[in-house]
Amino acid sequence: DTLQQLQDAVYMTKANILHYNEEKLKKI
Amino acid sequence: PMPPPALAPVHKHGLRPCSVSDVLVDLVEAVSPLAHKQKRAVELNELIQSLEVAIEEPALRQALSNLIEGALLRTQVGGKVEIVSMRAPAGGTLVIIDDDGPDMHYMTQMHSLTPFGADLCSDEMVEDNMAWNFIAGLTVAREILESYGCVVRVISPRTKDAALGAGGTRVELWLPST
Repeated sequence: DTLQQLQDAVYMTKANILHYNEEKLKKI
Repeated sequence: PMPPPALAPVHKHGLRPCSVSDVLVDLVEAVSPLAHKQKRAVELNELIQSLEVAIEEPALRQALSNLIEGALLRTQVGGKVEIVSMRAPAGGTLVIIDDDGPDMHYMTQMHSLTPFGADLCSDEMVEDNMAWNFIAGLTVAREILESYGCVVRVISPRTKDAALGAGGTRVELWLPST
């Protein structure tokens, strides 16, 4: 359902942001 | 903050109230190692402990998890999420989740037309991811909490003298007691 699709979007974007943050921290 | 004019529990059959304090402590303990690893901080201040609310625990846990993690994901290196829980002035519980990330009102306007999909994996798409995470997480949390009679308020930017695009976000959760 729509709510589950939104929850999946939360998990996907969370993974993307965490990955981005980790890569950024490696460069510091 | 001023309480909403109407805050009353929804009378669901067989509803088991739960301790918002216990859920907050669990979630903050769970997210703290990740925050530390990413050079951020999450701080919980409970002005009164053992606050019981008229919400099923799995539902409250899912809603708060989305909101707390979302706040953390919006912070920069060295940033902080501050969570406060207290007895609400007119009954029930007030939970405030503050972050020092961007102005999400501005961010969602700037990124509202970005399609959701595989393109979001690109390194340059972090702001789009952030906008999507904010909207999706808030929508899920709001759907869950409002079905129990809770009131969700979002104030962004929460500091009025911040630079354009900055100022952080405050999420107020007004939760009815049994």
